[in-house]
Formats: sequence, structure tokens, C-alpha cells
Amino acid sequence: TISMAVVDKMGHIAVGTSTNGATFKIPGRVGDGPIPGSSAYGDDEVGACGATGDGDIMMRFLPCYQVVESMRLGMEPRDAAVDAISRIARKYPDFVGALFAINKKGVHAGACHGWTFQYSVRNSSMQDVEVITVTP
Amino acid sequence: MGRSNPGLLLGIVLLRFNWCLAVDGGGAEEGGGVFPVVVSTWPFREAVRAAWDVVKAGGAGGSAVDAVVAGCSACEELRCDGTVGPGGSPDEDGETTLDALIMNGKTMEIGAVAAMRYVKDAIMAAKLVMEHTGHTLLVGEKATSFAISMGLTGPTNLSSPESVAKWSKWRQNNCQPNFWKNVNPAGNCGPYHPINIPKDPVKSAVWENEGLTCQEWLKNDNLLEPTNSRFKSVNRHNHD
Repeated sequence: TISMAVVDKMGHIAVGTSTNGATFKIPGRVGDGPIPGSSAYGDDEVGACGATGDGDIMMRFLPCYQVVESMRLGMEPRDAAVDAISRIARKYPDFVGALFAINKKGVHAGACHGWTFQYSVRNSSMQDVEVITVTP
Repeated sequence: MGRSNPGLLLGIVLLRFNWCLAVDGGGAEEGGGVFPVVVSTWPFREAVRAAWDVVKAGGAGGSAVDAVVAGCSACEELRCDGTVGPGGSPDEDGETTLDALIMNGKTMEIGAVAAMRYVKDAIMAAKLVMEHTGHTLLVGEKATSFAISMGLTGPTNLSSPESVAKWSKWRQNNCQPNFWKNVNPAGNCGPYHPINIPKDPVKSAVWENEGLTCQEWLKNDNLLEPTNSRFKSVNRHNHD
């Protein structure tokens, strides 16, 4: 799955997700990819979030909606990301998933549970894409 | 030493819950200095570069929406990790279907497609839903029909030699692992039928046909902990 967030030069935010889902899924199954607030969410006034992992579990918690709303209430991206992941892990300790958060200032962070996660960033201060590893 | 150390306490909590987190990645404290910005899950560098090429363009640059479409389309074309675009993640019937979503954070408009068959351009289909309908989510073959009617290429076979081979190997392994639970047969391919788990399996007698106590039967078939196999099967190359 790819989940992407972009803040353009005008400060406008968009997010998107594309996936072919889980391997050997039961035909008809849909994961979190196309579910707003689960795989991705964004609001110009606040920031954005993208998620990846076990979609059947993640879509029960709308983690990206949670991240954006937490940032709206004043949380830093790092705290919002960890909080959203912890809400899932509390109910599903064996859950596997991760997400990134970015606020409208461009500050970003990642959090994960059950696996090592990497996310990619490019902004105007970078010469090329930088990959950030989020280690257990 | 008598005072608690907040950093140490946080570290213990993170270890306890197997969390991991990255340090904030160098964003500006004030807005504008680092814009535009592109962020993506996983090391999909080409996807981020494709989005960057759109959003960095001269003048006001391309829109965030167009950049997201460019980035996700690049991943669909490259079949990133086999988890994006055609040719990956076959379902139980061996078919690849696609899901995608796009959201405009300025207008809060959303377009999405789910379980879409026969069309490879998933993020573009999602954008068409957002920009040309009052709906949010179209699914299945109706999403396919919509996408083709709006000019996307199709119908197209979304399978690949790799996805077919993966599916064949899975069939040969008695369709293991899978996402079923509380069904019979648990250790083989379908068709599947629901089983009724007694409220107190420990006190139950012999489960019909198996010659085992219900507790033994459930344990043998991993039904007491139906989520075990699911979590083991989720990894970098098999996830949403």
C-alpha cells in the first residue's frame, strides 16, 4: 500500500491511498485503503496522516482521523501518531501497523507497532527524497 | 535518585508496548519555509519524486491533489512492493482487485473506489469519483463500469504471472493461511461452513465427526486464537 500526503506551495493539503489489498483475502473483502480516516485523512487547517498495516483491524479505529483530530486539539505530530497507534495496540496487542503524521507547518513523525516502518519525505530543504526508519 | 525520570518512564512504556516512533523529521517550526512537502509510507522514492515533480513546478506549483495522483499512479505503474497496482495480492479466487482513495483537504471532498475489477488506474478512478460525482465511494464492478465510462482503460486483466504463481502455490498448500475463522474445514480449502462454538468449550463433550473434545478440536485448528495466523501473515509485502 502507498499512502501519501502532499502540502503544496499554497499550503493546501491532499492525501491519497492506493493498494491491491491483502493477499488471499476472501473475495469481496475491502480493507482500510479506501476508507476515509483510516488509511488517510487531511485537513488544510490541521495537517494530514497516512497509514499502512492490517487494514481489517485499522479500519475499526480510524487512526488517521484520530491523528488529525488530536493535532487539531494541539498535539504534536509525534504524540498524535503514538496515541493513535496505542489505541489500537491496547485492544489488539499483536496488531501490525504504522502511520505518519504531518502538521500544517510541515513537521512530521511516524509511529508503528509490530514491525519496522519506513516513510519517505521530500521538502524544499532537501536535495532528494529522504527515507526515515521507525524502529521498534 | 528519589525523583522520577520522565524520559526513563516513557522509554519503559514504549518498550512495554512494543511501540516505535521516529523523531520529528526536520520540519519547520513556522509555516511556509519547507513547502511544498511530500510524505509517503514506505521507501517508495520514485512515487515521492513523481509527486514532487508536480508540486514543485514553477509559479504556484501543481496542486496537492494532482501531486497525490501523480505519486500514487507512479506506484501503481511500478507495482510498489507488489502491494500497489495490478499484478499483486491475489484473492482466494486468484484475482487482483484494487482500492484507492483521494481527499482534498481544502474542500474535504473525497473520492474512492474499492474492490474494483479490470481497471488498473485506481487512484485516477478515485479522483474521477471525487470530481465528477456527489458520492464518496464506488465499489466492485460498478466502480469498474464508472471508471471505463469516464475514459479509463479497461477491462484489463489485473493478474500477473507472479500473482497467479503465488495463488497456485497457496492452493497447493491447502489454502493456508487464510482469513476464515469458526468454519469447517479449518485446515483446507473451501467451500466453508460455519460452526457453532459452544459457549463453554472446556465442558463440552465430544465434537461430532472428529473424535476429539471440542477443546482439543478447537486447539488443533487454531480456533481458540483465531487471530494468530492473521497477524503472522501480515508483513511488508502483504498488508493494506
